[in-house]
Amino acid sequence: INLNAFDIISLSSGFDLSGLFEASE
Amino acid sequence: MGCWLSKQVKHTPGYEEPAVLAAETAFTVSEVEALYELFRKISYSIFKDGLIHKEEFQLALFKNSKKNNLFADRIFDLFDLKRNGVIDFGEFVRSLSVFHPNTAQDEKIAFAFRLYDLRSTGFIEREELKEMVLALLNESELCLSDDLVETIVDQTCKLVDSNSDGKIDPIEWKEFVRKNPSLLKNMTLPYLKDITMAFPSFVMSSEVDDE
Repeated sequence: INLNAFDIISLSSGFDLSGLFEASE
Repeated sequence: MGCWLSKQVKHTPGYEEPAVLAAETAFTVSEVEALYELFRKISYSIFKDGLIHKEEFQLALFKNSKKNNLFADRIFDLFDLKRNGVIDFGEFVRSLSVFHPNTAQDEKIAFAFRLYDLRSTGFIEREELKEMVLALLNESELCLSDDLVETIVDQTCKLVDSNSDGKIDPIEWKEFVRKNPSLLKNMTLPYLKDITMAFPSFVMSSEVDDE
């Protein structure tokens, strides 16, 4: 297994701040 | 005698002058003004008090004010620099600036470290790493066996924890990110480089009547 836990974590939708902009347009 | 009707400009609580924020951040004055429009929209979406509450942050991110997400919670907490449970305009601009493409990588590395240091101990500990992996798996409805999760967490700790003290310190984190720059991809929002072009609808008068 060559999986890095931080790579997995970074897939969270909680990191996608683009919603801040899209929701407010 | 004449009578003048003057329109009182009312800003949100914690409002700071765009020139002041622009001097401290990666944004220009007109970008800070555009961010103020964005800030107002979010901060008036539920509680209408000119401060972003967690529910409003969740509503903006997920179109759902009740959707809990460990990482969105962490980002909210880090944006809340005064630790008073809400984000004011100054905090919003200063924190978003970390995500600007022009912001120094060291600043992004430090922010990501604080993000992952769930209990603010100054270290990313094994249990925190496991908690974050489990949160992501739960969110994505991916199913990995406990053994596999343990293996992934152990391998990552072994990889990053170069002094083998069982936890990841800021120096180890920095070294690891330098070898794996893709870990910082979440720390840059490309469109922050020119908000006024990317989001023309935010460009309105810089003097807005909140009424």
